[in-house]
Amino acid sequence: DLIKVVYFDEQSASDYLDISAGGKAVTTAEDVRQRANNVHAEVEAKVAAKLSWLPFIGGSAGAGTGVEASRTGQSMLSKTLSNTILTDYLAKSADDHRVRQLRGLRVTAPGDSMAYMKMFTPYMIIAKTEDQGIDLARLDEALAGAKGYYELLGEADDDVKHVLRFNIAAFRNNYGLTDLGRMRLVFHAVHVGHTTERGLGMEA
Amino acid sequence: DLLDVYDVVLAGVEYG
Repeated sequence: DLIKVVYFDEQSASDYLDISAGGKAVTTAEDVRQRANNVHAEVEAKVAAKLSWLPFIGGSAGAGTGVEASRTGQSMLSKTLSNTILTDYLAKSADDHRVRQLRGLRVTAPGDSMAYMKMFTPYMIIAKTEDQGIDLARLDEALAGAKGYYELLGEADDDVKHVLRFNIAAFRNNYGLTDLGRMRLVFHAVHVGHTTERGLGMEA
Repeated sequence: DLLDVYDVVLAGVEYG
């Protein structure tokens, strides 16, 4: 029933599919690849070669083609692969109570959190830095390098708070952390642990 | 008090 996907952690989903299949990773990957290939039977083998960085394409397609899939310039085949994983994931997780579907959350970044900082640092590239001790322009880079996940606070209607962790590399269609707070989204989430609200602060 | 931490796999807009 999804009409728009703004974030999808494909690697986690594909791990989940493989593990659910009883560790038959190769079989699942092969199956996904096969079906994606069928859909794109008309696509030249060249395209597959360019996707050799995908773990399940494997070494069959010459390594080192140095393909950089830009955020928007994703090839159609790689999109099909990705959407095949998405479709499989949706079917598999629908009746799995371990994957919780959280609805109606108000999502915010606490004022002193890393996620909050990360929302602003991209703009610091326009800051004047000559007379300052630190290079503000590179702060974004530094934060991106320091942490691959960002925590946001999700508040339900009953005032129960959850911490939602996002893989910064998993946003789709050029969405980012800042956009989440403005959308009415359903989050598919896996419970991984506990923390305190204070634990989200930069200092912690 | 303790908050539950969730790793998000997917976020999307639902129909309806």
